[in-house]
Amino acid sequence: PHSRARLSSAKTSGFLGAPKGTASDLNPLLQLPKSVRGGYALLPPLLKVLSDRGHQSWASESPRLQPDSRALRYMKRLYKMSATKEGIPKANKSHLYNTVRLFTPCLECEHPPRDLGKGDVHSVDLLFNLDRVTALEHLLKSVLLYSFDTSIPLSSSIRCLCRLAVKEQGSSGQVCPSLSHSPAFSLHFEARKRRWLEMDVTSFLQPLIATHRRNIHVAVNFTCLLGDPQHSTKPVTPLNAALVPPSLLLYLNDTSEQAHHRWNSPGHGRTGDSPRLDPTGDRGHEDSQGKRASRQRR
Amino acid sequence: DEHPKAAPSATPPYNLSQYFKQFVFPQNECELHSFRLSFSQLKWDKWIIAPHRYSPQYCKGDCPRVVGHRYGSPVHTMVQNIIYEKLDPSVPKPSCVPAEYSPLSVLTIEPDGSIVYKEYEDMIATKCTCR
Repeated sequence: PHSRARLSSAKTSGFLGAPKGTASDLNPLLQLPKSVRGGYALLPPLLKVLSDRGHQSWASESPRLQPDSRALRYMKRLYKMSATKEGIPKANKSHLYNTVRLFTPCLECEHPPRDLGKGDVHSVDLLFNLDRVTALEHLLKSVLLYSFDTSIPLSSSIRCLCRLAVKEQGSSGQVCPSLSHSPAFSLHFEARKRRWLEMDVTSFLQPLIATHRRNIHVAVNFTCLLGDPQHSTKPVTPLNAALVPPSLLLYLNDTSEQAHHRWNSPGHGRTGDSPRLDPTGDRGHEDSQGKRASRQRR
Repeated sequence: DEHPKAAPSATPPYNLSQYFKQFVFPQNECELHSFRLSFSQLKWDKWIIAPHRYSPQYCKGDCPRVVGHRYGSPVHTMVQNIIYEKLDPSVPKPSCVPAEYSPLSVLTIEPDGSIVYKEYEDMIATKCTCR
């Protein structure tokens, strides 16, 4: 009876209610008898966040790391593309992710840019902490997200070459070891169309994220040139873009029960495994197997 | 009618309305009700970035006695109603509860400062039933 009474009081106040009084009143979960509190771990992530955050923000002002404003602007734009104003996910057939996480680097060391005469070399060491990625969230795509923080002549085309290297913690515990060479990613785009530069690094990071690596330490070496050296008659001028250290964007498929599974929803008209399209909704190419399967279904 | 019979005694009006009352659906029958909340009311708008407003909806109302045809209720619901009416009133009447939901997309800031977009299942009631 005692625990039931307490349980009902927890039910009435609920983590949604505006709490008053001492910390124990603030977080109804703390009112639960010890035996029941274990069930807290079963709460779906959103409710955990709500009750956790509710408790933290009321009971103790734990310092909250504020996200980078550019990153916030990007995620608000992604939200508008993925959901309506009321928060209903848009039935977009080819966008398979149900979770997108954006991490800003918590550590970077600027290498003094070495001018190679052909363009600025901009290199940083970045450390991303991926503690928030759960075991049930499977990686679909990962992207390094650059935002240009300088006014570039609008009509220019930009050609970038990026080298990534995973850095292990040095034996001497050295945090920013020197750069070693690694697969290169090249990009070509028009400045006027892009405030953001998304570099697909899925193949590079997949092995690390698949092994649930908590900290990913990468050294990024970025060389950008304005104009197209082959065709432009004008001398190629190095891009003095103040490249802001990139954020890491992970498109994930959360396989937990509380997450919304798109390909099972009626809008997709698909059952079973998800179609093999690009997870972010880019113009993917359904593979022949997918075509054959859909023909059989028809 | 060529052979007028004795004028039937006029049934007092209240019997007729009484008679039809048993067929009228209950006034506050089980149905979906709207409820809109904003995360700023809960002071959660510091870390729930979007949506600003959320309409979870809810189900409320009495379950009519013959529920099969209107709510897609299983036969068990009628059995439970009969138990409540004829055998044991301590057995609860069928309740008006959500039968279907729709998902909700949420944009939140995590304690470590990272930002997450997540689509959660079963966050908005879209249909009610009696069970």
